[in-house]
Amino acid sequence: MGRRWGLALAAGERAGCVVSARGAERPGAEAEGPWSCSGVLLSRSAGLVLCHGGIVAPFLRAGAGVLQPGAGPSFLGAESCRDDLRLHVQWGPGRGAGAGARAGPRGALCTPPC
Amino acid sequence: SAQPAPRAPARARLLLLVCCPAFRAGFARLFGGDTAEQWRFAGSGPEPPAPPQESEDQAGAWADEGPLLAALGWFALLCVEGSAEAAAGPRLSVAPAASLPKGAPLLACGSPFGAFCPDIFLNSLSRGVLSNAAGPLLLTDARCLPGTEGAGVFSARGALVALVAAPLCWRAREWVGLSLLCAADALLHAAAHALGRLGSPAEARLLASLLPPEEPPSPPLLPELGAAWTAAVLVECGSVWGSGVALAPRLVLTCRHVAPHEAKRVLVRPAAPKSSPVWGKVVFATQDTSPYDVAVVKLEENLRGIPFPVLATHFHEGEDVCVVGFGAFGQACGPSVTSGILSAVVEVKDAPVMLQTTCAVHGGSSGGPLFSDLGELLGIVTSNTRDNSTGATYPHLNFSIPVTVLEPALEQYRQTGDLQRFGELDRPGEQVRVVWRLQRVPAEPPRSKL
Repeated sequence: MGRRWGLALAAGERAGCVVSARGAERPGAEAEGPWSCSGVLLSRSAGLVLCHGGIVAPFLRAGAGVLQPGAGPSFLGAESCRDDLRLHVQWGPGRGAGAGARAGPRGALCTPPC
Repeated sequence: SAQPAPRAPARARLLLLVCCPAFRAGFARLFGGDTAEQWRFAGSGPEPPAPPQESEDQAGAWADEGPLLAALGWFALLCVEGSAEAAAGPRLSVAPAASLPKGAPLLACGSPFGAFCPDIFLNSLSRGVLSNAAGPLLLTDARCLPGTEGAGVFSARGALVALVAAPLCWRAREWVGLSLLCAADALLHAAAHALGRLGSPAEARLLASLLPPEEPPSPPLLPELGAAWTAAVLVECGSVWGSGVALAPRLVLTCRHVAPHEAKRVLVRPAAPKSSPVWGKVVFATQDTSPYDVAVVKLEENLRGIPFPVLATHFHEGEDVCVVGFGAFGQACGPSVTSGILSAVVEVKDAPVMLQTTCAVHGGSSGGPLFSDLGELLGIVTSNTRDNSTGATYPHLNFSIPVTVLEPALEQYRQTGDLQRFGELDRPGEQVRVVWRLQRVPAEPPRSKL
């Protein structure tokens, strides 16, 4: 990685983002999710982001079966998902544990000594 | 760290869900037809997902193993609420996937484990090459982890080439070591079309403006890799198939376990475009007791349009190398290219007897050529690694026979048609046998001081 990859590095850092999806909290029920994946910020000024469709599949009104091949059209509008879907996008700059690093549970991932 | 942390998450709304029909067609063609070789895809961890309870359409490839897999090939277009960022900055450019040859370098930029700890994992980089393509369905050997679904994959020039569709895949419970991508131009084209149908012309125009201008038909196969790479061939021997390398118009080298001596006829399919299959016969194969798993095929007709590779004379540990082979897909979409380095050169009595690489090598790659960055033929691939105690396969540790072991016999055969020197491959020293059995090379017995 070096000069040869400078343009790709810059483009990746600028466009890379992470997207999470969860259901809004409802009285008496736990919120669904979150599911998350990576994404690409296509246009910063317009705020357009493309990411994997799987994270919203649990919120499809008709169920994830509509995504199966031959099950329906090749696109679905926003109304195909439930109203309680909440989406968040986080993007750079930066790597390393900065000042914004949040304390809290880290899930199942750990760093076993090798 | 002095580096700034990621911005706080911003709320976004869904504009649409879209899939690329051509991607799905390519997927069905490559992965859906062969029930015997169950392909599995996952983003959840390194172990292959359990097989489906019941037989399903598409050979289980679309099995419902979580939301990311149920939606394989589907992507979501979102709009960040409010203004994402006022500054214009450099504009994202999109490269047409068809303009990239196999072997072109790629950089994946994603967030392993998704939203888990973005201050540590956001925009993690992974480098590889374009390993194979079937229309907008692309494969790369860049290592992608769970959570990188949707990540951007960029060309060396910084143009967006594709998005990750599935970071991990297995064939017959063997980890393949390739990630599945969807070409960005095809996806944006489909999204722009869908937005137009949904009554969002402004966003449709914006997406369309990112698309590259229409290009002429796709370039010839493998141009960037050097002409020598087209010497890779598919070898079919009855129900068995593997890879091979053409060294002369009527001479193909492959592995004994692909084309054993008993085989009467084998069919050789060149990788070069517009080349016709040619029948041949096995004129030499090492004995089962030989550690060198080699077979020589003499063709009935000349192979045309193939520049034959130069044989390497030296090996340099750490040098960039690549393997070209028909592993994983057979003739479904031509040979795959995987990149890595020459990780070890094992010598006996100062002569190389085994090469190891970090390229991803899968079942079906046996007999395929191992090339240096300059296009010299370094060896032929014979195997990858399996841990018999766990059943785990390691595609990134694999073994090749150095071409220097074969060169004297090949040279004599090319000049005189005499196969006699190939017989020496059946009589290697015990130390060579020990190496290929993955045993320790015995130390020389201590000399007597008397």
